[in-house]
Amino acid sequence: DIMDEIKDEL
Amino acid sequence: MNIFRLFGDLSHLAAIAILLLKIWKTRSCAGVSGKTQLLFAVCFITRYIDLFLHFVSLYNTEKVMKLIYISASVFTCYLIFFKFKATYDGNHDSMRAEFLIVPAAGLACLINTKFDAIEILWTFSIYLEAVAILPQLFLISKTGEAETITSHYLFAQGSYRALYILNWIYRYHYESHVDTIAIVAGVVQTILYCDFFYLYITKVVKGQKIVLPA
Repeated sequence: DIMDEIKDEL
Repeated sequence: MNIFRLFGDLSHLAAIAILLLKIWKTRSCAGVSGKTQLLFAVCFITRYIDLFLHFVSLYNTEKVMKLIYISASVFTCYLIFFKFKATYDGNHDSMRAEFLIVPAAGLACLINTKFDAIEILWTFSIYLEAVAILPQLFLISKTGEAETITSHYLFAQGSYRALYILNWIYRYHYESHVDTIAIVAGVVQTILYCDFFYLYITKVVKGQKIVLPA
């Protein structure tokens, strides 16, 4: 899912 | 979240706030590169594109921080290119931004962790951020000086990614987490500030102004 692509750093 | 990343993000927020205050209080963007600010705005939009794709409720600080970064950088560009356009030093802000955007985009398509839209946009944003400060440093070298407040902005801006490097060392050691692309780009980005850091520490800290040998 695309959300797991989101990096956990800014 | 570790102390290095926390202080890195705080330093980044401080940089954005210092620049906004400088432009707003002096009602002038003299000595500020509009191109660098545009590049930063592009970095934030391409990096936080997830905010636009699924508007999940603002339940965590990350989302709020992302929104602050995007809105503050767009507002800064508005101040430079519209509100205080008359004070924008276009002649000295002459580095070709395309020479930074095109290679960053090309490299993002070649070197990335996954060839899909979100990942490539994120990689492009990382590569672009590494070189986004160059028009600002170029402008200072052309004008031969930097206002003290602009030096503080640059110090905070440079410190943010330097602190992120410490964060990556910490995460490698304690969480065995490694993101090679972000680390390499972050190191390049921080190296670009070394010359400025030297001038800042030897001059501005002693209350002198940064004046580059013309």
